[in-house]
Amino acid sequence: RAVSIPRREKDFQGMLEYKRQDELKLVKNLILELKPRGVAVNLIPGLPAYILFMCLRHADYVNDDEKVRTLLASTINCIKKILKKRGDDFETVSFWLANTCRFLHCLKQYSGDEVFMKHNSARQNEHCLSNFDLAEYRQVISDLAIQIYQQLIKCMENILQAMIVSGMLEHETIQGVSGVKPTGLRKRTSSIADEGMYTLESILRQLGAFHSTMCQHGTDPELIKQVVKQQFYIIGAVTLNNLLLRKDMCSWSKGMQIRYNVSQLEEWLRDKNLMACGAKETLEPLIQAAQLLQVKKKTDEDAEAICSMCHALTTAQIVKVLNLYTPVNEFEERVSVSFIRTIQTRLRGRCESPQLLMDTKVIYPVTFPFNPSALALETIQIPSSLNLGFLVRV
Amino acid sequence: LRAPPRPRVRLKAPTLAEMEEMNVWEEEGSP
Repeated sequence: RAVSIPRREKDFQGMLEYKRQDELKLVKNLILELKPRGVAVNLIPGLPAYILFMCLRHADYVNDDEKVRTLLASTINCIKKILKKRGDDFETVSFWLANTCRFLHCLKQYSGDEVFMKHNSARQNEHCLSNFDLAEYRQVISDLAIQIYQQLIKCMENILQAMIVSGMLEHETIQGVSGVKPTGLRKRTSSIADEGMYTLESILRQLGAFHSTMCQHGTDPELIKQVVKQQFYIIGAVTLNNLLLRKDMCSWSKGMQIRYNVSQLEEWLRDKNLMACGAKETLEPLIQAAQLLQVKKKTDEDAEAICSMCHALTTAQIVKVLNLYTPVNEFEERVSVSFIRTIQTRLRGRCESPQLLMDTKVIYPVTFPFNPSALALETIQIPSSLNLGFLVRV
Repeated sequence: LRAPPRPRVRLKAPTLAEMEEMNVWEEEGSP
């Protein structure tokens, strides 16, 4: 009976040998059947990407271009397939975005191009691909990562969409300020106000869940920043659009509530060390609309102050907020028609789009900055839970 | 002394769309 003698790690070369006929089994078990919520929770971040790359390294090592080609094609198609099947599941999409990026980084880090080798250890440099230049495949994988990113944004948007109006505009947390409803306005949200209404807290919790899932999957920090910026853009745009369409949201007290909510979102960014990712800046139109609800709107000086303050809002948006503005008590007044005319005259010279509502579907262009890994491929072990017993460590 | 590395052979890659059309293993009964 054969006795297997464990090899020392330094004897491994960081490759995984597999038979051509096992390629389907490999992508099926590793991509299609891997549950991010189950087995994958305990894996080292990016493990599927490292495994696939170590298989690729072996195909390169034996100089089998056909094996390299079909492994890459099977991997790409299988990732697309799982995203088609479970594309509405944030965890699945986040998991494969992180792994696709890691695979892309491996293709660069071990390409042999000096520009990508600067941070490699001597041993990592020995592990570079020896026979094939896969630069063209890197472009294809990068295109795939863009598709997955866009899917992640859609997925996230679907979840947030239901929470934004309720949590950012309707739900009131500041006691005593917004207790008085604008005169003559019915509370539009009375039916859901008390039961199962989303609050700012729900939004913050959801942002926290997205963030911790991405961290757990080993998503590149630079990519997380881009996702968060996009999340904040959606929150800001949806909130502002609803404010622009609802008279009951255009009052001094709503301005106060919105500013408080924005400060909580900023606090969340600070807590996650994400203040410099550009997310806060995407809220600028909403912040200015909230300020507009709170400033004095009577004299020429007020008009001048508003025009210089509201640079992130279009004229159409400023005028709309002023028209919708509704006093909450006897100490306030409606905005006069002549004041609005003054504002329009002052802003006439502006070069801008006449659009009233923000485009909530805009997606900022994504980039995947190179992020090499210090992990030594020869130390990677494959957990038996992945059902990849047919791979041989080389 | 080590021999200088051989130049790597650049593999031509199909685009994502072409790859989908190739249907590498999407025949009946495949995963």
